[in-house]
Amino acid sequence: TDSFDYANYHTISEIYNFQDMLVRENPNLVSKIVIGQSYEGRPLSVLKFSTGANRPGLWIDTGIHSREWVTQASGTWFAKKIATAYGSDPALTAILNNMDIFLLIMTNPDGFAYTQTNNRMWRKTRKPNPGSSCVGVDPNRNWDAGFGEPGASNNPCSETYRGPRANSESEVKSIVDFVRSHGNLKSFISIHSYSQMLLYPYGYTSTPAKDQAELHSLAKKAITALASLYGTRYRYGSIINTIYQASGGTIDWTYNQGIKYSYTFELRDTGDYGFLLPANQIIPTAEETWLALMVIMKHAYKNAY
Amino acid sequence: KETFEGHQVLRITAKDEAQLALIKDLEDMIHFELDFWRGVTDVASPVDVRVPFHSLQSVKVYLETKAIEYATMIEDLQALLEKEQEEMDAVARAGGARS
Repeated sequence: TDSFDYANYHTISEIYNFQDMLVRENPNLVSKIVIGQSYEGRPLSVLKFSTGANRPGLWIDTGIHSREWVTQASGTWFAKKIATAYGSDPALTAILNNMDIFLLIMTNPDGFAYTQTNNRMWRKTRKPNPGSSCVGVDPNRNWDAGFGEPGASNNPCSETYRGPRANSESEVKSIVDFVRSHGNLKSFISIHSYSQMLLYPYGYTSTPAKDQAELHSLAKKAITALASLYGTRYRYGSIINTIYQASGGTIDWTYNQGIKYSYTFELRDTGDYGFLLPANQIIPTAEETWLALMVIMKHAYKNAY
Repeated sequence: KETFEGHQVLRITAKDEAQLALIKDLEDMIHFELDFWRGVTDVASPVDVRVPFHSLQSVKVYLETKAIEYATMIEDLQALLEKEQEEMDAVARAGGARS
């Protein structure tokens, strides 16, 4: 994985190969867990970074909206960073000596494959919708948190189609099952692009999360760390107050499951390309995001609950 | 493979809540087949929307008649996608040569 080109976009098979290579190179630190499969049968492979048994966990996922390629590319960079920083970065080493990190790089593999073969603009899953010629569900509207309430569409042709029921998408259900069976995740970070925001629950209701004060101050710390590298400015706050009402969202569900440090990122926006971020932006984006991730993970480690 | 010849991505900026509501109305105009890359949030945040060629004129006329400011963020989407593909192909070729 030293010669993997982190500064460019890659095909799905290259990313899957990268994951396997990282596991082979670091057998005492990294393993691969297949938590389920996509509608088209692709594996949902989570990289588990672990130095011992029965640890609490920290979750990161990238690419749930398949066209946001900078997120999968950043996830690949994070994986290598975690593997190389363990043992040399004291903060990460301390975390990994006490907690596991779970990283799902390819959260929507069917969508990602489709962006590379058929339609670069594809965002949703690829499961057909009975009775409609439009395919796919927005996997960030398919979670059982305010599902079906305002902030998602019931039209299969919409980019924010919520699906026929919560967890109808295997890509979502597989994570739900994993989170429930693990039972001890302490943070859950879902990464999107673009628009430079760090958001916490809720999206489906304006009722503040009970930990809002802590989540807000931690978000501020995280975006301050992020900005320290290249000056990239982020907005932060609850989803409903910072963007708009969005129901059935990932981190609303994880927060309601008791994972206090539930956040979602919207990565870098250069103002010129939207989510078609040029490849030369991948490493700067990943580097600055890593600083914010570390702030959240360190906080979760030091503030056990 | 789906192509996007003639599609543009517009960055739309509302100056007040009334204009924001007018931009929001675009979301319901299904016949335009718009793809909101960045949705309608607040006056401080621009809206980015991919507009197919067949809707470009109508959408621009709509915005201009309502005096809503916009800029063309991506002039030629297909050209950008082709450049992206060329870069990926170059990486793949380099990778092949290495192995």
